[in-house]
Amino acid sequence: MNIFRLAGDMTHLFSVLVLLLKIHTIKSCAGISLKTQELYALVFATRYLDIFTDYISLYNTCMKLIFLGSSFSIVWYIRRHKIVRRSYDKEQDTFRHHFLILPCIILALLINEKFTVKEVMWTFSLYLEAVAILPQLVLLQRTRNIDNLTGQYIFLLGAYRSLYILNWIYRYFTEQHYVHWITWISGLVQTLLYADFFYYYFHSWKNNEKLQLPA
Amino acid sequence: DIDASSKDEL
Repeated sequence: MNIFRLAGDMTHLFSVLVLLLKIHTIKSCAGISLKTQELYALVFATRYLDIFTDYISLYNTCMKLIFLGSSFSIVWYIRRHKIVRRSYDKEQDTFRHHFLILPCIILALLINEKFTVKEVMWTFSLYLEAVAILPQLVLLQRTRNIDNLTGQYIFLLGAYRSLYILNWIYRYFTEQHYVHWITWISGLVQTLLYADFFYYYFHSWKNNEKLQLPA
Repeated sequence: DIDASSKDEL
């Protein structure tokens, strides 16, 4: 465990807690894409299949349980909670996320480190996580206005991915044969998707104006 | 083994 990975995990944890807190306190999910949250729940469900078979560390197991619990409860809130669900903008959140899942499954079957069920599912979760933010970014482009908490949520997600890239660079130079092209490339693609959001987020923060994304 | 190292990340 290095400082970049710990900071990345903490930032990721904080991003989901910010989102849960927002939904739980103001009982609203305005501006949040249910599609993206469902994709994240699927990412964790397919990545943490080994939670009960391969024990790595208490930290690892706790974090997996927290991520599984928070992502599924966010989906539950937006789908089932009688007050929150009313603020879900289903007309705007129309990204066909099924079109993301199928290519990721096919790609995971073609490009993986080992052709076993667990490995293919794990690889699928990596590819899916890389594109899971797309429905959310499309929704933001559509609704154009970004409330602070949603902006912070996406900012934290981007920060978590950037820290993970630093973690891979650090591990590459400090550990022998630590080479995982699949993890690195999908992680890089994911981080690049945040790049333009970061650009607009930073400029709105610098000019201290409301964050507006170009149409 | 090698691939376990990439599985120790979240």
